[in-house]
Amino acid sequence: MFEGRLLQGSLLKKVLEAIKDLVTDTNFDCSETGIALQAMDSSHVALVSLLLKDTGFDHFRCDRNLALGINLQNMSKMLKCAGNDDIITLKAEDEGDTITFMFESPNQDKISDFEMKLMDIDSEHLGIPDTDYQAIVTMPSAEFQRIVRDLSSIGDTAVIGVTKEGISFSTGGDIGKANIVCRQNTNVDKEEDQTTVEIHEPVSLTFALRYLNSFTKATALSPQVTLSLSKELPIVVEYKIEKMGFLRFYLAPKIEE
Amino acid sequence: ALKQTNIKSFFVTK
Repeated sequence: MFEGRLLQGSLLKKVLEAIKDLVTDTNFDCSETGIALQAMDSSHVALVSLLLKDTGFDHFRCDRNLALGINLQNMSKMLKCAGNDDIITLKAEDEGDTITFMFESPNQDKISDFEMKLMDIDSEHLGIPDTDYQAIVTMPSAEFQRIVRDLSSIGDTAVIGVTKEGISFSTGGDIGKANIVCRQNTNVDKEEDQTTVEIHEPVSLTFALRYLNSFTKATALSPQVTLSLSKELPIVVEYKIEKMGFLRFYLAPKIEE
Repeated sequence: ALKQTNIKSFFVTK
């Protein structure tokens, strides 16, 4: 059987809120090392990769590898019934067709069990090669969210450029143009307010803002976001999940025909 | 004109 008890249940609620509008159905792959998920959006433009390591759980048991087929909208409905401070336990039998979510209130005076039907999903797993990215930028996740939202009101695509000076986001549309530059700033008080640029080569790529906007639904998971870019490769937008792993989004670039 | 690429074209199907 599989059982995972998560003291900080709100993390799972946040993960679902971040991905439920991008991906419809997906397998949660459970193994003795944790829970992993990989899924594409329906247009095959973006890919989501989630890792929740066993060590981040208060209790974790997985007797054999299980692929739990889940409709994310339905799981989100269930998790919305958990309080933000609740402990969430996931349970599934090896041959079962349901998953149980148990919510425990912080002082243990309310215990709720929600059972959700699983589905059979033929998933296509993609091998993501290790890449030495030309530019890696870490910046406040709220700042990234703000920039992407602001640019979305002006254009449909954004050019993201990284030089040793910083990272720039540009767009254009019927009403005009916009260009935002965030400079490296490592001398701010709080580490989470820093913007850091690691660069091997300047890079500039074009992406659909609609997807970048969708990725920023993960902002609540981490105060910082890391953007990794290389010429003619998908951008990686990564939110680290404290003690547990990460939520990564890969977005295919737009290129000249 | 810019063309949206497919994410699958960048990764290997396992």
